[in-house]
Order: sequence, then C-alpha cells, then structure tokens
Amino acid sequence: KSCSILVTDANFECNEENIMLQAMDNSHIALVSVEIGAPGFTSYRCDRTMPLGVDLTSLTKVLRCAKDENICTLKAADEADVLNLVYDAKSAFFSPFFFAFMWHGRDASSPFPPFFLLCSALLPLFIHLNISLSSQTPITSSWPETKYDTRVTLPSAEFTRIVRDLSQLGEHVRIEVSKEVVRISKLKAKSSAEDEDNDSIPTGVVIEMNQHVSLTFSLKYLVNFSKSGSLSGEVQLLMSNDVPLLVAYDFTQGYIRCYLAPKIGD
Amino acid sequence: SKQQGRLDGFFTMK
Repeated sequence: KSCSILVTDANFECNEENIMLQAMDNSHIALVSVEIGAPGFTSYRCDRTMPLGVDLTSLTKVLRCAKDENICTLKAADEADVLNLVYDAKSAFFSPFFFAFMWHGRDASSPFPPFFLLCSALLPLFIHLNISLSSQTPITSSWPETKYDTRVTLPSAEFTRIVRDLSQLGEHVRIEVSKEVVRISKLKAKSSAEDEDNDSIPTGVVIEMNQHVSLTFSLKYLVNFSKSGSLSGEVQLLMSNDVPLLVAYDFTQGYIRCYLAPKIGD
Repeated sequence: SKQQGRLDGFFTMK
C-alpha cells in the first residue's frame, strides 16, 4: 500500500530467498525498493524464479478487503497470468462471504479493469482474489552502494508527524545536518535567530556525519514515504549533497527504501 | 528558485 502511492505498477521479483520490488515513479523523481525475506512469511515456497508484474493500484484496492488479523496467501502458478490472493476468514465480517475479483489481460498500463463481485452467505469461509500479472521494465541500481555523508536515525512516528505538519505550510522542505543538529524546516519559516534558540536534538535521534549537508525536497513525496512508518519504529535519512535522499525503513525480515531527487539550483 | 531534480543518472532502466 505504501508503494502504490508512488508507483502504479511494478514487478515483484520472486526467488527462493525473498520477494523484491523496485520501481521508479513516472516523473523519475522518486524510487521505491522493497525486500521481504522468505523467513518473514509464515510459509514461503518459490519453485522457479519469476517476476510478478502487478498493478499496485488494483492490488491496494484488493488489500482493502482484508482486516489486520486476516492471513493473506499469495499464489501464482507457472505460466499463470493472475496472482491469487486468499484471505482466511477469521473475521466475522467477511466469513459468510465469497468475493471473486477477476480480470484478464497482461497490460498493466490499461485503466483499472472491470471486476465482478460475487457475494453469497452460503459460500466457503475464504475470500479469493485474482489480479492480472504483467511485465515491467526492471531498474538497475548500481548506485545504492553509495557512501553517504550523513545518516540521521529517528523514530518513524516523529518523521511522519514532522513532514505531515510541514506539508500543511508549504510544498518543500530543507533538511540540514550538522554535527549536533538536524533541522527539518520549511524554507524561511523562521528567522535564523529563532532557529538558534530552538536547536535541540529530540530523544531518539542519532546523527552520524562526515560533512555538513543541506538539501531541499518536495514534501509531497516525503509525506508519501512516511506512510511506511507503521512498518518500523525507526527511519533513517541518508544524505549527501547533490545526491538523492534515501529514506530507509528496516524491519525484521526486510526493508522498504525510498529515494528522492533533491531540488537543485538557486 | 530551485527546480525539482530527477533520478536519471543515478538509476537506469535496464
């Protein structure tokens, strides 16, 4: 769901060890990279390495049918053109219903396909959902090995709150990191004198830096990135001057990493 | 004023 805000369709690359997704948004401003290791699943089996091209907008709509306590099983057969999602029916709300969303065609660029909704109080205690598969162009990323000048680690809830609040005030934000201070500010929101008075490091913020960094970013994207905050208690902001920001959420068996090109020029 | 940069050059489509 976090990814679908940024990219409309992408390949889930599946192998024996993990599921990975990497996709750039249409404007080439942001990129999202996700990995979930096999141990992160209750059960996991991949007999053959294969890409699952998925329309994330459709997938998100299908996922909204699940409740948090539902266990979701994803299945794709060899040569199949659908991804099958099965929700167990622990939830009383869904248990009497059978939902079948079915559509065909491998072209993920087509508009949201028609679907059929079948409901019956007599059908089994499972929800079956199918979404069509397509192939997307993979992205090579030799770049993520980049060593960054700064790394700021902070509670993800704090980051979410900051970017959400600042997005009410403006369209972009400046992130400055010096030895003892990380300042995330709407440009010209305060006088520099006020800034000096308010400089402090909130609890749970760790700054690692080799060099002072000052970059400006679109808040719209940062707000979208921050929607992954529920996946991890901490978020890392990795920055060097004049290179894309890396916003990294690591969880036990994987990660979601978002890259954002900075604003450039004067 | 600043302009929005792009990721081209950092990531390439295969």
